[in-house]
Amino acid sequence: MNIFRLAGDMTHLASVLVLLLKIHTIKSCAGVSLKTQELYAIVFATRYLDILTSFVSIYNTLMKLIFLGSSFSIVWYMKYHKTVRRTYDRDQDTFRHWFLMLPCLLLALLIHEKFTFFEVLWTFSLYLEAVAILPQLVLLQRTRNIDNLTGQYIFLLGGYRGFYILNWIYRYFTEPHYVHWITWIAGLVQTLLYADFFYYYFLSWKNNKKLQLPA
Amino acid sequence: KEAENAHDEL
Repeated sequence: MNIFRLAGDMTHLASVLVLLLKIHTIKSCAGVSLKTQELYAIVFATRYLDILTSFVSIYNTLMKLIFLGSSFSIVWYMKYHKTVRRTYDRDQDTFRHWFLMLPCLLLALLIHEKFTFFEVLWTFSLYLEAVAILPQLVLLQRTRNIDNLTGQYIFLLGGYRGFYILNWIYRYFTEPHYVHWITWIAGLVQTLLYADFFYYYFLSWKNNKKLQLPA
Repeated sequence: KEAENAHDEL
């Protein structure tokens, strides 16, 4: 464990807590894409399949349980909670996210580190996570004004993988044989997808005005 | 090597 990875995990944890806080306290998921939340639930489900078989550390298992629990409960809130589900704008959140899953699965079947059931699903979860934010960014451009909590959620979600990139660089230089191209490229693509969001988020913060992505 | 491959990151 290094400071970059810890910062990344804490930023990731903060992002899911901000979103859970928003949905649980103001009972609203306006501006949040259910499609992205469903994709993230699938990302964690396929990435943490080994939670029962391979034990790394208490921290590792605890965080896996938190990410699994939070992502599935967010989906549950948005789909089934009587008050929250009414605030979900389904006619704006129309990204065909199932079409994202197939290419990720095909790519995982082609490019992976080991051709085993767990490893292919783990690689699938990496590719899927890289594109999982797309429905949310598309929804952001459609809904003119977004509230601060949703903006903070996306900012933290984008930032965590940026910390992981620093972690991979650190591990590359400090651990022999630590080379994972697939993880690195997927993580880089994922972070780059947030580039324009980060730019407009910074502008809105600097000019102290509402965050608005150009249509 | 095997331990190396085990995914120790979240």
